[in-house]
Amino acid sequence: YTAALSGERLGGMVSYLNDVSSQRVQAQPLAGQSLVMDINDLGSLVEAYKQRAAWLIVAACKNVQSDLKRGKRKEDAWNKNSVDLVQATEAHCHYVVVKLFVDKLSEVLDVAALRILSTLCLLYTLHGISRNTGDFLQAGLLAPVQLEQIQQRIKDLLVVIRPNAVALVDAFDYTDTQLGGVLGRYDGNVYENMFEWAKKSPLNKTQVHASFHKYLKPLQSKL
Amino acid sequence: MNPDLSRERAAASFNPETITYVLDGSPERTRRRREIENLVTSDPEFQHEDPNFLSRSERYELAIKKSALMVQKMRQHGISDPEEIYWFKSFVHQGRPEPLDLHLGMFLPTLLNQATPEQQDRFFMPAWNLEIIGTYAQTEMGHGTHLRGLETTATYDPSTQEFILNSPTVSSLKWWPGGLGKTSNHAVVLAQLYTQGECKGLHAFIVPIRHMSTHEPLPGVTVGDIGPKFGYDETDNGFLKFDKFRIPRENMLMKYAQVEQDGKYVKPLSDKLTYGTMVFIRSMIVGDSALCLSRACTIAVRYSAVRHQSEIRAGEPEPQILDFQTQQYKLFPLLATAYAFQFVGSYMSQTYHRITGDIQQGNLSELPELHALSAGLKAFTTWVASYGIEECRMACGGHGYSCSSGIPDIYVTFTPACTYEGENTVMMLQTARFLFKS
Repeated sequence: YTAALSGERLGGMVSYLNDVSSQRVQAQPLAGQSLVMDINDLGSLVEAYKQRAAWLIVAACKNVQSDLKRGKRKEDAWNKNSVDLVQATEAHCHYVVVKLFVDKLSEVLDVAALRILSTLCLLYTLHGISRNTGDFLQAGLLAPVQLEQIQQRIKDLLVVIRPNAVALVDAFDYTDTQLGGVLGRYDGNVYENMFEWAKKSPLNKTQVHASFHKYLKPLQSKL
Repeated sequence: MNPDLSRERAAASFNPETITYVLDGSPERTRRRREIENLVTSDPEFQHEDPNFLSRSERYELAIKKSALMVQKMRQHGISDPEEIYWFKSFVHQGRPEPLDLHLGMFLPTLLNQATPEQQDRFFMPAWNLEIIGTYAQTEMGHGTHLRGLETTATYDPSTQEFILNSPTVSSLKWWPGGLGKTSNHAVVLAQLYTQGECKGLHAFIVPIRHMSTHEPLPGVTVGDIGPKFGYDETDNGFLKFDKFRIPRENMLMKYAQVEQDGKYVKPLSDKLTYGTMVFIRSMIVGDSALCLSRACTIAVRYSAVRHQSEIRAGEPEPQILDFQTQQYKLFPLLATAYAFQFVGSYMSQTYHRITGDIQQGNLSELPELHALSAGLKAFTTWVASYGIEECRMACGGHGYSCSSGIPDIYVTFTPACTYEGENTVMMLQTARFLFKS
């Protein structure tokens, strides 16, 4: 933020902070406006996550700087705003994860695979917005009416994923050994194997556990 | 095959194999990964009782036995590519930790990255052949993520050309390193270096802690297991106390910083050179987040297709739980997250390997951003994955609490990733510092 303000050109995942110096990121953008025109457009959703991150970073850094101007020591100014700084960093990381997911789609050649992965990507992106609506509304990236649309769209996506859910986890390609249990077996024969598994429990090595004769039997005879 | 699962698989709109290739990176890597997995699953020597039925001591012994077998089998099969070693190891130990984790994952790489050629000649082959079994002792009982707070000292004595290692307070005891309690006979120890009366900051030292043949602790060294934990039963996380323990000057890792015989300190070219190891470890942890969340999702989604419960339409048979919107709303966003983290994990790994080449040519320009990004992503993904695995467990109802589900083991083994290798909030603030400077 500081380097961008002083006009330095940034690269990599923080290049969006270059906009900070040209004031394209405002702490309180005009209410009612919305950056996202089409909630199904992954490109504009990635832009919304980026603006959200930039908005939170600008807000947190401005708080630190105003404390510094009021004469606070650097460490105290930093500590006093660390909650905002952590939230800003989480938003930055969230933007990176969304961006990488969207970028990955361009490498997928199989049409059917691309379709379902795009659905998952949209679900991840919209679900992330639905869990952080305050940020997106305050930053003027979404209009209130869009929140309802997003919630409905998420439910629509659940229906699309439903018939593909088992195949999507099969694609992770974990053997039953790696899953380390019987509940997620590939063949789905859960109950038979749960019963077999339980029978091998160490407590079942004897029909009557030693503690019965040691403690319960003597107790019964005394009562 | 359970009929519900057969129907589910028949209804899918895509072939799972095509997405497996995307996750692995190519069909060839999928083939090779499966080949390596088969080397383990088809080997009778690697078969054993369910660890859930074993005591802690038995689980530790089983892990040691498998680690010993793993080292021999890897050589027999000629497995030496780092990624293939990682695959082989995770198939042998099924995602669980093992006492040689830090020997393979930290001790050997530290020798490769921070030892001089002379030091590598002395230590690397014995360590490769497990005559030396090493760990990495940085964290202390009272100090951890904030490295400047570490108390262990290494004071140079020019008269004998030795470093004197000391644990000045009880809070300075090395605490937590895996394999330290019972397994290792050496450790890379991070200590505050004092020479010519000045503190030069944290440096790494190769320290013998047990006799090479009897395995008894050496005089001046107190070492042991820190006791039972939430999980990690297979690993002897240990403690280590030094009482003015002397080591030769040549045991300080001197590729970057040096102390000459008269005690003169020669500082490293850049303090960012140790960033590389941290970035490597954190990108591995991002990969673990994806892996563990994917496993938990696999269990929860499949079981939700098998389990029938309650009623949607009166009088009709119990539907699959996966038909309830609430169950879908619990699991599908987590499934999408698991995929997102799989792609983040591979991006971090590729970026690290790309930048490693630059580091070796002395170009450290991209390292600060990757160091900051890896800290933030480590925190972000481990927090989300740890929460998500517990969500998957609960989505399996009562059986999710049984060890037969496999999810309790996944959770207790994964959740410490939110605190080890840097506590998550501190990691977030480390990234925030970079964003602030940017």
